[in-house]
Amino acid sequence: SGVQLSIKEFYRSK
Amino acid sequence: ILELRLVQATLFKNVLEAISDLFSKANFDFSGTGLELQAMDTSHVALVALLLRAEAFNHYLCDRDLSMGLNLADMAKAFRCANNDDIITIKAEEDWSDTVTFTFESPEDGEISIFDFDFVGTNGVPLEIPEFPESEYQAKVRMPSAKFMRICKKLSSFGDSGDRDTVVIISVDKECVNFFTRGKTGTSTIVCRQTQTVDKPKEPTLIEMKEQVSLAFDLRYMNSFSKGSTLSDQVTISLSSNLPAVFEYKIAETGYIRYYMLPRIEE
Repeated sequence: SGVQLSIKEFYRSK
Repeated sequence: ILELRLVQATLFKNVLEAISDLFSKANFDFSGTGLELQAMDTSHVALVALLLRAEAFNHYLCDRDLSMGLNLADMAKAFRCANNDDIITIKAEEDWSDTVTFTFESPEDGEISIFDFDFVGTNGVPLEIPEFPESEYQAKVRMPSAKFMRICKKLSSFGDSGDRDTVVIISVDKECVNFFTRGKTGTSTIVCRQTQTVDKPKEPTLIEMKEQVSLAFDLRYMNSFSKGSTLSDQVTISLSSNLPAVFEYKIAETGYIRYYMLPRIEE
């Protein structure tokens, strides 16, 4: 259930 | 020149055991401050960051910042050959030829093992990891690391272990943190209440809640994170619905290991 987002993309976008 | 010495291999052995099953390669940054390690799993779901300050080592000489990618599986194999009380020396020369040398010396019989590791690419680490203010987390749970490991094991044994996608829901509500998972024929919930510190002052479970929170995580990853328990007696889990969760183990006074993972979101 649900979708797992990439931690790499998260920090790259910060 | 880089030259480090640790009189007991245990610390480094434990670090490798805590990361090498989930992360295959890591970036090691040596500077005057200490060693900073960062690694990401191949699916880019989890990130681990380790800090070992220079004081954690018995000898620490690093006159120029040095960054190297290393294969963790190879290192873990080498470290399994080291005894807990072996003296470790880590060396890289100024004209370093893309290798670093780890030496294990047995204080008892004087046997010396030397391993040279070639540098490898690390696919996107290190990343800049900003520290978010405490106020941005909806809840924080601190508990004995052995208890957290036991909870992960219990949930894994109930959820079908062959299913790589078992999801655990962590919810915090006032003085309780609940771990919930769904197996093939039922559900399992582990409830942890905040413990009175008077009863067991050394093993408190503490819950700080700003607002109720309920988040879903991949159990397989949480299981791997729980291996940090060899490095610290306590784990702190910081939860937010829009930030990566942080599973932090403080290493004595000399550093920490932090695992980061975003909660799963509903489609």
